[in-house]
Amino acid sequence: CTSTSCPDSCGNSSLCNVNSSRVNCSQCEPITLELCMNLPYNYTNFPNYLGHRTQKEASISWESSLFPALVQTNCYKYLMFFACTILVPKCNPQTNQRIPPCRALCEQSKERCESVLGIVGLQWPEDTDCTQFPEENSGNQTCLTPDEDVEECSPSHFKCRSGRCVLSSRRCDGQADCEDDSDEENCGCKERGLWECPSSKLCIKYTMICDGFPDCPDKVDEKNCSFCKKDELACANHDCVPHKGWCDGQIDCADKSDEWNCVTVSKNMSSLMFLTVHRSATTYHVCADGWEENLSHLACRQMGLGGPPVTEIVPDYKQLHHENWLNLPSERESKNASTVHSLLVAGLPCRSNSVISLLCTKEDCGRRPAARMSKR
Amino acid sequence: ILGGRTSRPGRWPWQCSLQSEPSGHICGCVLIGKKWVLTVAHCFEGRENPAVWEVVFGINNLDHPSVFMQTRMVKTIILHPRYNRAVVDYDISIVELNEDINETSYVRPVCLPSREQLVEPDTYCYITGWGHMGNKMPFKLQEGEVRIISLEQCQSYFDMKTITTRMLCAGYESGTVDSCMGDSGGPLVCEQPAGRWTLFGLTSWGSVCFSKVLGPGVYSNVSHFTEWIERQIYIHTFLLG
Repeated sequence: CTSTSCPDSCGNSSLCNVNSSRVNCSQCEPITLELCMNLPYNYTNFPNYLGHRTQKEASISWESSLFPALVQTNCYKYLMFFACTILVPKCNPQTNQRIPPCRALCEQSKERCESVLGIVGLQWPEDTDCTQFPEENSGNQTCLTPDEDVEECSPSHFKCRSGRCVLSSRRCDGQADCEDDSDEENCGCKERGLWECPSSKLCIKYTMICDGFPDCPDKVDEKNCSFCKKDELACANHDCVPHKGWCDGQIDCADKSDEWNCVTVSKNMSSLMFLTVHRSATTYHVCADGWEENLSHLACRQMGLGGPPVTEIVPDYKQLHHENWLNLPSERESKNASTVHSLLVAGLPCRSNSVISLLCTKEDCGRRPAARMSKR
Repeated sequence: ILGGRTSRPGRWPWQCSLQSEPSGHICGCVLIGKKWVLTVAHCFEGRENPAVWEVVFGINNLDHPSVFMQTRMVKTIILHPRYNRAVVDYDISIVELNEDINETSYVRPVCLPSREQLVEPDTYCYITGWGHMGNKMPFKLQEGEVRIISLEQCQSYFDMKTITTRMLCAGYESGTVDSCMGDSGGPLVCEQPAGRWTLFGLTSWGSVCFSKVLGPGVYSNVSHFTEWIERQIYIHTFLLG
């Protein structure tokens, strides 16, 4: 940076001081490329030796697919280590200096694996000319060479008992990829650190249990997740709220789930569809006093249905042996409430002794205009 | 769409184009209700601000406005909270329009599947979009018929990726018909009894579609997300209003 202000690649990093040159502006960053998360170093800087400008670019590059696939051929033991030293070169956070791979590592990798690529008509990546890397112990430049505890497989690989690496997506896929079949052993969820859905045998991560999103087909991963008191109900995110606040038109759960599914229709023996509100763990029918047609529209929309509703007033309600009903209070505010159930109150007499029956229709969908006939 | 054909105007009335200046068409999208559109989350990477987007319906040729065209601004973008950019999982988002569309024979919603409604492998469905055709970007909407592929078979094409139950695969092994860049967010629809077209997939990712190494297209499995979609529409319509 020839001036005191740094170009945006540095942001306001203190690493760029007055006397440094533009070249020194790239700074070390933590390695996030999944493929290279098990290296003996944690920092890198860009552009890398393949010309990628960012880790994101490296992660979607052709080379990030090529090398892991090539590793499976077992052409060179330290191929994955070499691939990472050029995909995410080592950067020394104290000196901000880059430490390249040693030339011998590059030459060994190329010598043993280039021919394997050739068999399938692919080329060794062009700009990995080994002469750009220093010889080991040459003068004052340090370089990287694999030592004993270097991992031959990347985190995206599974290591066969024989020591070979196969891609982890090949593990437990029903086809043996290791010579010793070890990739098809211990395939239970538990062995792989996963949780098994009891009915479907699907394996899911432990973090997916009780996280508010059902992952097992029968949603068992979201059951028994709340420990509410007797007068509480569980929200979808498994919090507990007093049940008297359930479907009262006021949001109590952080995820608003206490105000979901409050309005449904329930069929009785004579197949009438009663408008039903679920409030405080009790189901209520709706008294017909003061009912208006626009409320039928709103109720149908709340149930995700559309079309013109059919509203019926069912008389002699008491004969129906259903004791609970909600009313529209006569002195209702004129504002248009966003939900039907927030308008309704309990504890008032039902003067008309009748309740609302409602028939909604499904929104029309998925129909294409018929192809027009055109004379040829 | 690779290997497809030009669609007849009005044949896919739920198809929409998600546009942002200065580039115009960016992604496909699908009308599912008067005020609601589905697309994929990755279309909004780096452009999460609703104000920079608009949605265009009722067109066939991107370059020719049609009398059936309707354009709406975007009021809300709802990305799936579990969207994982690195592995392109949970790649789905809901867009709330600033006002209802007028339902016509050229602009009308597709059906959503229920959670239990799954599309079986070997079923033939259609993909549509204004994405790359392999040698050029089309102006006219393209359509292609693809066959649903099982997740196990699909996984064998993608060594470095994990195909999850949130995904759906479709295409021919030979890879002749496929979706491509610019089709993202567009529909994979299958005809159901009584001629109802139902949305089972949203174009999400795949192999580099015009390289020689081809594989099936990977789509967001809409059946997995139906409950979440209905929940979000309910919350934004009735509880946040």
